Amino acid sequence: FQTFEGDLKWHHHNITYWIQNYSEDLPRDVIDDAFARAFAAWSAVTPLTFTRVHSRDADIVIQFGVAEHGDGYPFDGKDGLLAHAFPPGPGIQGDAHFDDEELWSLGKGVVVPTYFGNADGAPCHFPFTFEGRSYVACTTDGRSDDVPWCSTTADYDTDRQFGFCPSERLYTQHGTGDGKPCVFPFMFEGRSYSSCTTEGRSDGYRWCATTANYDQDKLYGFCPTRADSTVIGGNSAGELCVFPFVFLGKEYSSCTSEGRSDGRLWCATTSNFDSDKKWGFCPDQGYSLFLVAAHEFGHALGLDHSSVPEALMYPMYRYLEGSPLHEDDVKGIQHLYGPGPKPDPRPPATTTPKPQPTAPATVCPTAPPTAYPSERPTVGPTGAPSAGPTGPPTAGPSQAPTVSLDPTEDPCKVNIFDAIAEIQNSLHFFKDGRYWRLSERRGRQLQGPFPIASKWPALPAKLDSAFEDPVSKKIFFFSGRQVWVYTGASVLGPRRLDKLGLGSDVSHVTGVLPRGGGKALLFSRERFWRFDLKMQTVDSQSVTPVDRGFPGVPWNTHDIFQYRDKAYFCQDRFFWRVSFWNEVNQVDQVGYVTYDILKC
Amino acid sequence: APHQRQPTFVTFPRDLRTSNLTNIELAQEYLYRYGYTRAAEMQGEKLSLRPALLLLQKQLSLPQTGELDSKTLEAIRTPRCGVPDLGK
Repeated sequence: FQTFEGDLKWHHHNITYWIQNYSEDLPRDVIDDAFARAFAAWSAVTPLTFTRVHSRDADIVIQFGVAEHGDGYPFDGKDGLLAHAFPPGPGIQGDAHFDDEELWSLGKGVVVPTYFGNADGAPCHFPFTFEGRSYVACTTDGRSDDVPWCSTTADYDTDRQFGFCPSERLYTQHGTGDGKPCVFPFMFEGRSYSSCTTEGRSDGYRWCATTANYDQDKLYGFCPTRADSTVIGGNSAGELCVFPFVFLGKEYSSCTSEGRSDGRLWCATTSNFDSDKKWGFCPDQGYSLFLVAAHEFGHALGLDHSSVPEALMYPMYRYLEGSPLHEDDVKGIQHLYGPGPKPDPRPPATTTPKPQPTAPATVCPTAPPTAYPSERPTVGPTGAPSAGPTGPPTAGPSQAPTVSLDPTEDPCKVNIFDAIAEIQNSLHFFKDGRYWRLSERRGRQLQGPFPIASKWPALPAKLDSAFEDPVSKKIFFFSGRQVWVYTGASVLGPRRLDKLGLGSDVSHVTGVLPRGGGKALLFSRERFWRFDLKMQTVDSQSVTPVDRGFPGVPWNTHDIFQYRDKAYFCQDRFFWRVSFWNEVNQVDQVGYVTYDILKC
Repeated sequence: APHQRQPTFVTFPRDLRTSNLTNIELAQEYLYRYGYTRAAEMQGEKLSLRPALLLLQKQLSLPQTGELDSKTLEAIRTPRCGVPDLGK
């Protein structure tokens, strides 16, 4: 391994990072997750911790850019140079930049989340076979309503698992159209449009009207990105394939390598290549954002390039499954920061989890179509967006913290807690292997931090959620795909989530809400199930989207808990509190965890 | 069996099928960009790539031939990180 001249390194261990912008190639939560996993690879073998912040003075600023992007080291278009980063230090030092003319994926083809259908939001599987033909992009074949769909397994003909692809015929984003789908044709400045357009804009974003006449109604939305059929290079980079298209007099309804000697798949971006000659390359496997980010963050922490071909810090890109760190990388980073407080360092066994579907932020389907692609769906997804809070809560700090602790001991300095739960009548706040306890029986008493291991020695430092069964007083702890159940001091676990009847598509548990009678609701991201506390299993048929059962809460909460008969949905630093009034769940408060619950 | 139709190849407008640099030019640009040669050396008409290629091959654990052989060309064409291998 090599370090930079003078062993440039950070002189604090709680490193902060800011994701300044996003690539359109991947759903945002997949990008967030890829960066978080890339940092986790390094924190697993060092004393370093990484906290996401939303401000420019973060140690590591992450940005996507193209060509000359402001630092005097221009990118070079597709392939070639993928990304770069600067060694630790102030300002641009420590920052990581990614070339957005690359196709960013998880290394095995475009990541396209699906909606509705019967695959529960699983991403598309490319290539897939339908009626004996191979597809590398979403298709409208087999449908008469022009809504693009894909198979979520390699062979639709046998598995019949499918979902609908991001499409302006399903929903639009932002704008004034409330997330409603496009209306085609629509009028704009007296002209009729039968597809999304960039007309009228200078930023190149594709938009459409959500009524038949924009000139009259001024209602519009942005068309979702179609990573599966946005062309790369050619003479139409960034435009969409048009299927079917005519080439040498023949019609093609998917990408083809016809006409080329290098076998690369391409498509036309108008319906007739012979006359218009507009074309581009179809998406390929792409580059794993997780792997490239883990490499660049190595630079941002002080590692230079390694000459060990198997090492992550070797300069060339090479796709691999599993843990990215080689022994040489671990030696290098520990030369700078020493080993982590964890037991004997082993490169983490990271697996690239299947990307979770990113439900459109503003669409709440009334009744997803249940028909197979070959039949018309009975009813399309429609409906106004869930009436969620538009901006962060306005509640400011209500009172100064009662005792001034050393900054890392002060819970008011914690940006986002790993898990919060009411246990033995006190609210417990978990973060990075420690917890604080807030009891309000005899006045407000905030105690801690205590090491988690001192009370629950079997648990890992990082928890996703915790829950105490109010009847049996058993305490469930969840981390990744594992669960521990404490009864007093004895523990059952770790057990895999499969034991609770949760399939491999459930990557983690965000929380459990008690429902009386030995029943509860168990949540994972944007879905929840009925959970039998005695049997400790979920009713797999009961899976329900969160925004159907709890309208108004964010779909990507990272922690859910119950306190004094109200449910709290936490996202980022905020919480949405839900009360249960005559069987209806209502959001009755939005606030800051620190200011409004901890009373910082 | 049907006659194997001869594939028809067409010229695609702005098809950067391969960069129009020669292998030598590709290598010179790469060696400079990643810190194996300095600007001054690039001026020399009779620049011998040998010393820089040996440096590159050593850094990337390639066979150290000093020649622009196929393994080295393949490495030069492989997508990579933009941080230079040598120098600041």
